[in-house]
Amino acid sequence: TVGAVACDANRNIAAATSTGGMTNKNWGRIGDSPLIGIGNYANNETCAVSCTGSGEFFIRGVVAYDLSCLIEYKKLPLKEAADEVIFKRLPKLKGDGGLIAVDRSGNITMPFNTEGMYRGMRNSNGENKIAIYE
Amino acid sequence: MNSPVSIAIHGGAGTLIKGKMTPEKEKSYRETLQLALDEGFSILKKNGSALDAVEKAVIVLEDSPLFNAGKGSVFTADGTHEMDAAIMEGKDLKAGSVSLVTRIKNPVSLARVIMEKSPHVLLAGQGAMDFAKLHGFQLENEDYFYDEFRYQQWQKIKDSDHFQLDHSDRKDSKFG
Repeated sequence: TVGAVACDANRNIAAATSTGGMTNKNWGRIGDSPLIGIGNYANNETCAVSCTGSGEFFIRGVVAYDLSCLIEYKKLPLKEAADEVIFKRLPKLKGDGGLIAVDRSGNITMPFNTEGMYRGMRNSNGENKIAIYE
Repeated sequence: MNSPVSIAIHGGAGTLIKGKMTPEKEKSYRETLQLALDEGFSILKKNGSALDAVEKAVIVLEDSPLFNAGKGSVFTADGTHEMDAAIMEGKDLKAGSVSLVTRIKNPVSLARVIMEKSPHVLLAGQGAMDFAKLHGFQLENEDYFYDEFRYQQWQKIKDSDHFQLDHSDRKDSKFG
C-alpha cells in the first residue's frame, strides 16, 4: 500500500492512498485503503491521513477518522493523537500497521508498530528524509 | 509561498525489509520514494494544491513495480490484480474512492475523477470499470502488472487459505 498527505501554501490539506491488496486474496476482499474514514481521511480542521497495515483491523478501529476525532474533540496535538491511535488503540484490536498524517500548519507525523515500513517527508523548511524501517 | 508546505509519503515493503535486501534494491526503493516526494513537493512549491501533490506522489509510486499498488500490485487467488484507492481533500471534505478494479494504471486518478465527476464516493468492481471507460481511462494489458517477484510470492501460498500482507512475511490464515 502506498499513500501521501500534503499541506499546500493556502493551508489546505489532502490525502491519497492506493493498494494492490493482499497476495492470494479472494471473495472480493477489500481492506482499509479505499474506505474513507478508515484508511484515508482529510479535514482542514484536523488532519489529512493515509494508513497502511492489516486492513481488517483498521476497519474495526475506524482508524483515520478516529485520529481526526482525537484532534477535534479531545484537542490532542497531531503527533500525540497519532501515537494514541497506532500505539494504544490499534494494538488493543491486535492490529498492526502505521499511518502518515499532516495538519494545516504543515506538521507531519508517521508512526507505525510493525516492520517493513517505508517513509518519506519533505517540507519548505528544508527537511527532506527517506527512511526504511526494519 | 504564503505559508509552509509539506508532504509525506508511505510505501509497504513487499516483504523486503531493511537488512534483507541488496544495496542495489535499497537504492531503487530510496530513489523511487525520493522521486515521489520531489514530484509532489514541486507542485506545492509552485503554489499548487495539496490535492494535486498527493495524487502525483501516489502516481509515481503506482508506476513503480517496487510497491504494492498500481504496476506493483500483488496477485489475487485467481492470478489477477485487484486494486483499491482513495483520495480526499480537507477544504470541503470531498472524497472519491475505487475498489476491486483491474487493468487501471493509476487507480488514484480514477478515485479523483469519481470525486470530481460523480455524485458518489465509492465505486467498485465492474461498475467502477465502466465509469473508468466512460471517462477515458485506458486499460493496460495484464502483462503490465506482471512482476516475477510478486508472482513467486503468490506461488508460495497459491491454492491455500492463506493470504499475505505486503509488509509482512507472515501467512496468517485470517487477517493477514
